[in-house]
Amino acid sequence: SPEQIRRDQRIGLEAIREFLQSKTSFDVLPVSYRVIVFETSLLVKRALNILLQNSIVSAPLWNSKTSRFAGLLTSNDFINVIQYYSQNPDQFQFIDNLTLNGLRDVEKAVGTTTSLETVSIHPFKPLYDACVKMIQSSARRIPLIDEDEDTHREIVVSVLTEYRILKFVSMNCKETKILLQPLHELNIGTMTNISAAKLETPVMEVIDLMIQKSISSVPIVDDQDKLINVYEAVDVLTLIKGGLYTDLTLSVGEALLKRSDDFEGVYTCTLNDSLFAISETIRKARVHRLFIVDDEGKLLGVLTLSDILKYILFS
Amino acid sequence: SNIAVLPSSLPQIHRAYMVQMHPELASIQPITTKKSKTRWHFGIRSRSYPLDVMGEIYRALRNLNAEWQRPSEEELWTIKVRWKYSPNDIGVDSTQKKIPDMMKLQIQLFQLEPNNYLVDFKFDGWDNADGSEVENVGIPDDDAVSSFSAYPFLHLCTRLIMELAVNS
Amino acid sequence: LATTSIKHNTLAVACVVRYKRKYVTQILYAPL
Repeated sequence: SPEQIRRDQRIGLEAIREFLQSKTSFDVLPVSYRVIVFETSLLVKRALNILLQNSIVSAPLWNSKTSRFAGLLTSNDFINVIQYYSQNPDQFQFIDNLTLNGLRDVEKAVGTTTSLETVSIHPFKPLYDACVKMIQSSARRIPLIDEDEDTHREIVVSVLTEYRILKFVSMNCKETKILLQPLHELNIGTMTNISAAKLETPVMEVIDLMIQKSISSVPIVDDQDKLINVYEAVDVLTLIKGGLYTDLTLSVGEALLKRSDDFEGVYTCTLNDSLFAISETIRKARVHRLFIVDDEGKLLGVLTLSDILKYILFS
Repeated sequence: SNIAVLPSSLPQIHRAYMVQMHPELASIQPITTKKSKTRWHFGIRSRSYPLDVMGEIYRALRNLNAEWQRPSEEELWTIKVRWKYSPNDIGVDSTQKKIPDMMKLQIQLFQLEPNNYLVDFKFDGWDNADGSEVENVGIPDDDAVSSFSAYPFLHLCTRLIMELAVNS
Repeated sequence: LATTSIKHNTLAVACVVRYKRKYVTQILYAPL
């Protein structure tokens, strides 16, 4: 009965919260894994190539002069550089020689308000605390920092993402099975003021949209408002690969041609789907958000991993 | 569940649609993900004459103001290095704990086959500059013993490798 | 210490470190 389903939903959420309280971020880490770190004196265009070469979209930075962790390189940084270039097209040489040290100045120059201080957390704190910190800082990833026992210098143990945490929950928390309430009853996700674009929209306009609304993806719809694709923040990495800024004049449809062939596609769901079904999808595939569509495929809204994490922790 | 992958968002289908509308777009190529896998080697390799290699290393260590122990007869191909590592710590440790700043390394030359040598770098702990022992907080149990930051070691190795690369 | 050949004036060094009961391959990219 709907009442039983609602009761189960509450029981399931409580159980998942307890699970998150009982585990540490360290528990999410595989037995053996790698951490790719960039020295802050590295050129931005080199760092970009290394990210693409390793099929990653972010990396912790290490300032060898101070021997300290210097924040995370993310797609936001590349979006700032693109914005700086579009505002100062004569500064190509400056951008070509830009090192990771210089990204904070570019961030100030374009006036983005990303939190200057990267939040981090100790690996042995409860996983619940890492989730709270990520949600509070609207970061989608959080570095795990410990200190060296002898020298008390920082160790970047790893970087946890929302996706990895939700995947860990879906794989280890059987209570996800009783989260069967349909999305339309949960008041979750963004259903109004969705900024969408068309395939012909200039990619720079889409990037400006991401900056203005602090979003990491813009749905692409056709003339009947049917969802046909999505431009994601991580797509800007392929746009300026090799330090070329000539492709900024492309339409977003053309820019999407640069996506690598192993892109797994955009995930959609309907308002009748449950968090159990979504959790199963996260367990099996690299899902970073789901677009909510109606029976004809028209765009209704978007459900991000932050929305899901926020709902699990605070609803 | 109605969860599905949007077919028109798959790269191959998106490409077919775009090129059908504008054939000239076929020239825009996707990012190739099949990268040449990064090839890793132990240490650095050298085909130079072994004594020349050792000479290069000592010269590089001297240029970088590192110290080394006089090698013993039976360990001619191992260099025990001490290297002052004191980055201008902006935030010196808040509790003013004494931070050891002399890193110890062992650099050893191995022969892989005739005319093919390998220089191996190994971290060998920390010393205090004044020679006092690094205070080890209690007997490190198995878990505690390994909260070790590799970055200073990796950083000094990059400095040494760059010095060798530049000199050679 | 593991190294890769120097490409585009960039050096990559790595070492496998034990962190508590897990193994971390720390990879550092630095400009020459």
